[in-house]
Amino acid sequence: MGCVSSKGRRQFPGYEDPVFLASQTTFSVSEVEALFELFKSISSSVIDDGLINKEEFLLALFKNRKKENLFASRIFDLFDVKHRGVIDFGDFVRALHIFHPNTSMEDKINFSFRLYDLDNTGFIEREEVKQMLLALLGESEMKLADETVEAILDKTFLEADTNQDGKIDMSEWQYFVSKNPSLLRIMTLPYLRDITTAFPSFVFYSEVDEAAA
Amino acid sequence: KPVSMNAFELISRSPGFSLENLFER
Repeated sequence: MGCVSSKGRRQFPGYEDPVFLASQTTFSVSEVEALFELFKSISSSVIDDGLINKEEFLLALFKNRKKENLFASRIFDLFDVKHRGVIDFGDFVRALHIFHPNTSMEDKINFSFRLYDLDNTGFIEREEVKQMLLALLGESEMKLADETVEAILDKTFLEADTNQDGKIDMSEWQYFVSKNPSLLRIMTLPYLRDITTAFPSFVFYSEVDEAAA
Repeated sequence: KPVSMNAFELISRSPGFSLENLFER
């Protein structure tokens, strides 16, 4: 393949060889190259610097760069593994790998735990869950009385915090999620199975031989 | 009325967690 030169890839800070990224993730080389087409599009939507900043991430998710959102920000922060305020191509592929249908449940459970552990203490605390619940109510039409919010938190911690110490640790989370598998639905993007179909133009920019892909 | 849903079920419905939108180019 490789019918068009893709020298421009070197302008992408953090660009990594698709063969290497494929070896580290569930994706094939062709799928990594298709993800690069998506990455190029998102990373050039506000500032064409080969990196995705939070504004571009929010714009891609909501079609509105001004929309602050606790949940999208949290996902961005977990994608931004180097804590630089931007996502490079390697970060992007490795993070999306978690959302692939073929990725292990263990990886998905670990990522989902970190998603809810807002202050990165290794525990999901009641205050964090309350903060997320209130953020959800703030962004939706849903109205709940304070007592109802507290009742939801009581029920949640009664079920999830099995040692009743007021916080959910990783082993409690693993058990809780095994009893409530629907909680992991957000951790799988069926779309990732068809990524080469969604971005067929990757073929024109491929640097890899068909045999390797 | 007893509460039937746990907090995480509600939270996981936030559109901010819907990464499908990333693929709508």
